[in-house]
Amino acid sequence: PGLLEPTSCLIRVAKSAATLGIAIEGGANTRQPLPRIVTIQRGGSAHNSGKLKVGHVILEVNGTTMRGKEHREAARIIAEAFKMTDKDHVDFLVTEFN
Amino acid sequence: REKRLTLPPSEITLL
Repeated sequence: PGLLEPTSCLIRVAKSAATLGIAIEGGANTRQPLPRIVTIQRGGSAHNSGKLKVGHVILEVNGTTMRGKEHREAARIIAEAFKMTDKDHVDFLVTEFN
Repeated sequence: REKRLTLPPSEITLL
């Protein structure tokens, strides 16, 4: 990988609590074109996993790209991934770089 | 001129 290539990281969050417990900002056609985590709530599944961090930019959710998705669409995809009962986890591909 | 300066801020959604 070249120096300018952002490093991405796959993070699996187990559905260990009733909520995912993250707040996101951003989406296509905003200043932050990919959703970025702005809050992680204590006691939520994301907090329990210990791996997602404030500032992480979400590239993919369960293999679905966030690129080109407007804020509400990105939020809907994440919410549905958490609600889906066929999986006990949600996979996030994230990067720390914008 | 940077394009992103003309783009609006995003709303925030709690999930």
